[in-house]
Amino acid sequence: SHKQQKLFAFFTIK
Amino acid sequence: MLELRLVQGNLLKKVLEAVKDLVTDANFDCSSTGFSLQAMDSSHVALVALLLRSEGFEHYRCDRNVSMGMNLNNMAKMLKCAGNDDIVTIKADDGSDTVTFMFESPNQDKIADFEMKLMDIDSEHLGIPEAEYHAIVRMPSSEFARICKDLSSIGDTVVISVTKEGVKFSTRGDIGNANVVCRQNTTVDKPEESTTIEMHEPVSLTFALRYMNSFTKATPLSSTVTISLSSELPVVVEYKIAEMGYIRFYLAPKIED
Repeated sequence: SHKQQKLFAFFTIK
Repeated sequence: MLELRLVQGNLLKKVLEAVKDLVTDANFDCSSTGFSLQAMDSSHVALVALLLRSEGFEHYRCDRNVSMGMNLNNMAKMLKCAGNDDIVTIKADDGSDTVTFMFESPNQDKIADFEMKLMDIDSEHLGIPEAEYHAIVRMPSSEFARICKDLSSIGDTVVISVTKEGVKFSTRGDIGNANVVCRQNTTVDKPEESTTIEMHEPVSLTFALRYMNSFTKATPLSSTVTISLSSELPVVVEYKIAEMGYIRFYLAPKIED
């Protein structure tokens, strides 16, 4: 099974 | 004072149709650069970034940077009232809590004003650095839409793999599995029908098809789509908007649990 990653794992809040 | 006149008003209609299912409310930012939007879906898995450059508008007046919070479903409802050939003007006064969409028929015999309430939206703006991608696939947007639709009838996720052989879209589900391979094909007469693959390193990533299918709602905006993949980054699915800018969708990959 796969786990969905979130965008915050790659991008930071400006 | 803000006044943006777009001769190809139907572009804005198409943009709204492309994003309204992914994002409910969003801030449209207006500056001297252009009319832009960056918004995440409610689960923070996908992000849409839109830019319509100021040069693409027939008239572009934006006295100071403005951020206008809009409900995209309501905005789409209003833009649906514009004719396909209508010129659309977006107007807002400084400090106003409304925005006006003005629709003019091409021969100026019908002019309509639709005023929409703005809303306060707390949104997190993400910093997206320029990146080197392992592989960049450019293909007809209709072909990509077809593949996503076909695969989603079999499974929930798609594995996109780029190798020297081409780009492979694979899925598996309860009833079986499916693979679609597209090879580089630049021999066709029309560049918009070609598939090009720029590969620096082989890459294979897994994505939720539900989001991919949502991104393909942007297909009417461009005959080609560019898919940029890197093993360390969300995929970027980009539709160029002729002479104006782009709509880019970012989607975080799924990983083995």
